[in-house]
Amino acid sequence: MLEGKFDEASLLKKVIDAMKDSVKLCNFNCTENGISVQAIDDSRVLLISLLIEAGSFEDYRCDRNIVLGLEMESLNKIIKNGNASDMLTLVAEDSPDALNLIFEDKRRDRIAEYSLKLMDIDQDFLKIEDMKFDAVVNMPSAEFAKICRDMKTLSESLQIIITKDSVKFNSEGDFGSGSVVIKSFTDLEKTEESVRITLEKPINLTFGAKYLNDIIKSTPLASQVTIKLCDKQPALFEYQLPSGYLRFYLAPKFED
Amino acid sequence: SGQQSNLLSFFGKK
Repeated sequence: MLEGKFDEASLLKKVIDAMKDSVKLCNFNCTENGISVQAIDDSRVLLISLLIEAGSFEDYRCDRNIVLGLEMESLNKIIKNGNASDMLTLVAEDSPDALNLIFEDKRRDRIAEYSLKLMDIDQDFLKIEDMKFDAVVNMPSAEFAKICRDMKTLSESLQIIITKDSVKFNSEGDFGSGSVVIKSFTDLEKTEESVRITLEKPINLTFGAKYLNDIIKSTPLASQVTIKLCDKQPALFEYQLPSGYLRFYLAPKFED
Repeated sequence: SGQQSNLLSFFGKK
């Protein structure tokens, strides 16, 4: 049996909000260590890897491994009915045909209970070896989100160029072009505002702006985003959860 | 503006 109680529904609300526009169907794998998901978008360009460790829950138990096949849009409809500050408990039997979600108001005696039908989902599972990266950028997630949104107004591609101590986001469109350069920066008082660039080899990669604009839906989850890049390889965008992560692997674009 | 690559060409299926 699975029983996982979040102190606040807001964490799962944000996670589902970040995923629902990229993937429609997901298997949520529940083990004693927590809940994990690997899901790939229909175009096979973006892969989502989610880990909500048991430590993210107020209380967590899962006696046997359980797979919850969930339709994200339906899950999102139910999740939106709960308040962000509600306690949220996920409950499933050992061989479940439904996931129960219980929202409890902390101040009043209000309990809302929902049941979501499960689905059998046959999904490709990709084997992601330990990847080596030539560059790692840590930056404020809100700043990254603004850059992705701004650059998408110009072109459907976004080029990321990293040299020693700066990252250049470059967009070449039909009616014009634009770029934003950010440099390494340490804010000792507000560390979440800092930009850190760790570079082994310079990087010049191009990505689909559409996918980046799906990834930045994770911005409310974490004040910083970590971007890991390697020449001619998929990039990794990571948002840390209190205990766990939401990662996106994005395949690059290449010259025709 | 460039050819979109596919994740299946980088990662194998399990």
